[in-house]
Amino acid sequence: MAKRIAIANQKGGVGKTTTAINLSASLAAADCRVLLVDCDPQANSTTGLGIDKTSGKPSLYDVVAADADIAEALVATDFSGLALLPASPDLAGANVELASAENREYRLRERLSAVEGDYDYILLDCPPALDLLTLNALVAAASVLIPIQCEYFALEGISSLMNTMGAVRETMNPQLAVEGVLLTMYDERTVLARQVAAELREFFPDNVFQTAIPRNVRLAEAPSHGKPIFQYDVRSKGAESYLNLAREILARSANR
Amino acid sequence: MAKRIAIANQKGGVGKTTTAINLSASLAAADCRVLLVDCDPQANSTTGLGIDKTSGKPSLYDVVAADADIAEALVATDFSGLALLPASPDLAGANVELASAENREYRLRERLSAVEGDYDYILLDCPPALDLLTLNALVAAASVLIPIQCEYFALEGISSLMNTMGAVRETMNPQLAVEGVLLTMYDERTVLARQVAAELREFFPDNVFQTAIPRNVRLAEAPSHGKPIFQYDVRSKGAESYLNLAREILARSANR
Ligand SMILES: Nc1ncnc2c1ncn2[C@@H]1O[C@H](COP(=O)(O)OP(=O)(O)OP(=O)(O)O)[C@@H](O)[C@H]1O
Ligand SMILES: Nc1ncnc2c1ncn2[C@@H]1O[C@H](COP(=O)(O)OP(=O)(O)OP(=O)(O)O)[C@@H](O)[C@H]1O
Ligand SMILES: [Mg+2]
Ligand SMILES: [Mg+2]
Repeated sequence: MAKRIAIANQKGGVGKTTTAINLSASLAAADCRVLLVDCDPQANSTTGLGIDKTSGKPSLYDVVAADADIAEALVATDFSGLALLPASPDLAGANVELASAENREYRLRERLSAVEGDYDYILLDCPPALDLLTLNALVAAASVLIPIQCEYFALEGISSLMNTMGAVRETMNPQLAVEGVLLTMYDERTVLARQVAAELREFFPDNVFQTAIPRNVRLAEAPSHGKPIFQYDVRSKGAESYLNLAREILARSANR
Repeated sequence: MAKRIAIANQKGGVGKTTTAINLSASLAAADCRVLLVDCDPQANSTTGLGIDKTSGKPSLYDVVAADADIAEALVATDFSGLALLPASPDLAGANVELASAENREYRLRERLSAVEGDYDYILLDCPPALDLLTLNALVAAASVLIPIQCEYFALEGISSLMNTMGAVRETMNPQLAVEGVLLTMYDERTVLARQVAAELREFFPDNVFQTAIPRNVRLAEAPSHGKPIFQYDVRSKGAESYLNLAREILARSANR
């Protein structure tokens, strides 16, 4: 059974996609079989791995809104062990089109069960909204990894995310847990970052990852080359921190 | 007639709210009468100005989805000349609730016409999505100010924003123009930022603001004090750049 982790935070630009790409590639580098699902119409996980989001081939939209066979939508990436279920721009229509559909929140979970035996990890990159696409990911996942920038607006939004997770746990997915809170673009020199980090550790005792991801321009450069950070610049601080994060997650799984 | 400017970009975390708050406060400081409309369920423009998003008083949701009187929802801020039409968490429901309503894209435009005589500028802070709330802002606005971080994913998303603006212009708001592209969190030391800025200047000849907003931690600190940057730290680079942006916009209006 694959471990399914949603990477979610409705606050925009906190490092969801950067974490989705680099954590999934790091887990694949550690010989796990990994599927990354791009649930965002922006399709940043898709293009960040060098895949064409406008190829016309079946994508997540076809799988959840049009009953395409999930196996046909999966694509191999250039990184052994990492497969992708790509997004495409038409995914933006899914929120409205599925609004009155049956089982609308369960579609992704149902489709994933057909392939989950082939993977050790399934990571779900979410859009910056608590919409039906994110709901599908929260229903399909066993846990949520919450990337968060140590700034005021990001901290502000945590309670709505927790409320939404609580509502999903009550009615649709009782097992949904917090995998952990990941500090991203962390600059320990600023008072703001240290203050927010301290508040997060209080809010989530024992559930903030030891690994914090520093601000590192190499992480912002890598997607324009279609590569995860450890392929683009393995010596960078960004690569080191995502490999450490992967180790931390693997150690947690081993202990359970 | 107020000049209505939507501040939009579906890419998350590019500085929409930071621009909305600080540009509107800077215009108010230049003796303009300004209304800031928070169209984002995250309600960051609302809390960033020190207003309680959970006060229970009428907010944008009540105005567009429940026919409340817009004049009752407006609140004064601590800054003379700047009024706010606040958001609240229930705004997240508007996308689905209005999906099948009549005139669903025109609601904000209709409501604003009742008060627009009282203002010189109306700024609309948009959520990180090309959803019905953003559509309402694009239909209500005369122009769009596009904040953009000089990074790969932000550049990638520009074409979908342009396509959406084109569709709005064709069927709902023929006058919709680009007010300008604003480079935010700009760090001229990185090659990536310089490359992306050059591409944007090619893509939008004559329409990238002269003023670029540098990365400045004081801008990230100010909202936790509920203040625009020139009240929080008027000597900061952030304050200087937003005051320059306001001057640039005022000079453009004067020339038209
Ligand atoms: N640690 C980091 N150091 C430097 N830049 C980073 C880092 N993490 C992410 N970035 C850059 O910051 C921007 C925002 O990150 P990203 O797109 O991953 O966030 P997101 O939460 O997925 O955004 P959205 O809400 O739009 O989906 C991107 O341009 C990315 O390249
Ligand atoms: N020039 C800047 N320098 C430093 N920090 C900034 C700057 N502009 C914005 N920020 C910070 O970066 C984060 C993202 O900015 P902001 O929230 O304004 O973006 P947004 O586009 O409104 O995000 P969303 O897509 O979630 O609505 C915030 O924490 C903000 O305080
Ligand atoms: Mg993303
Ligand atoms: Mg915002």
